[in-house]
Amino acid sequence: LPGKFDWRDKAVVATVQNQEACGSCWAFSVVGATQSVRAIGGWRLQQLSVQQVLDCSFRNNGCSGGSTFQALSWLKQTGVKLVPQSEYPYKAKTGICHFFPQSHGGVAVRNFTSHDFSGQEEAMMSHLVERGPLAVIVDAVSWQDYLGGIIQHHCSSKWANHAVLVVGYDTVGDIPYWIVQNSWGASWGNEGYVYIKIGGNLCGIADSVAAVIV
Amino acid sequence: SFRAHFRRAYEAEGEESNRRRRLHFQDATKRHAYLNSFSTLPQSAKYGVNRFSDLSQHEFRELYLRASADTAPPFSGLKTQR
Repeated sequence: LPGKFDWRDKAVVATVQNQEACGSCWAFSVVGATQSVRAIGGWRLQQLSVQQVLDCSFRNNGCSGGSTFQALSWLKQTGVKLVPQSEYPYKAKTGICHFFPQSHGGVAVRNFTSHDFSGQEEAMMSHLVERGPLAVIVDAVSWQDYLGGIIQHHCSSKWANHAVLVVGYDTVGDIPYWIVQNSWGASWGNEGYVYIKIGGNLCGIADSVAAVIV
Repeated sequence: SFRAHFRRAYEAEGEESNRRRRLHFQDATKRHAYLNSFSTLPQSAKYGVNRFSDLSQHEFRELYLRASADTAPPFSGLKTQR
């Protein structure tokens, strides 16, 4: 494995989004992984519709919350194609699901994997390099006060409550860390990103890790 | 300064809301001092005032921490070496 790897360097990670006052992190995480994996496959990087997942993934609860696993299961089982964000823009409110004919262009999730990598963060690094950005669930209670830098303490792994996208890692410096894209806007953290020390399953980053196949 | 920077207009919400936001902000500054006491290296995380500082921890969870996790099977692939 390279000492440092960042999918942003390959221009396959879209810009940081802002979920606003809506509990839609799970949809941002799933859509972020899907659009990146498609771009890794050689297609143009395109922002896909988070609102579509929010409105239509019926096993989840829209702005009241949801699970990345349930959203990915729904995408896989139904074969629903994610349309571009421009065609189904984000409103930060749960709305009525808009249906598109199968002939309409979009990106379908063919499959996904979901694993617990706790105690195996080296293997998770390998997974990231091989599969693309990973949708993970973390305990983000202490992120309310985060300004930047590498989180090394006070980030428990007991209560998973927030979905984010792991886009890279850096083990070159004194403190190895994960590079994680959040969906709270670019003014939060390190221009919208949070760095989490690798090892020790900080924030529960390795507990629930999903990779998308399109 | 916080209100000006993050464009908060508590007047519309009444005196009680104004008082409550001030208390949440004060609680946040106490948390920042505690969390920053562990930041010993230059690369360490820093904690401080941001746009969430006038929310209680409960409000923050209710608004932003709404994901749930399903139990995932342990990864059983080959271990890798750097």
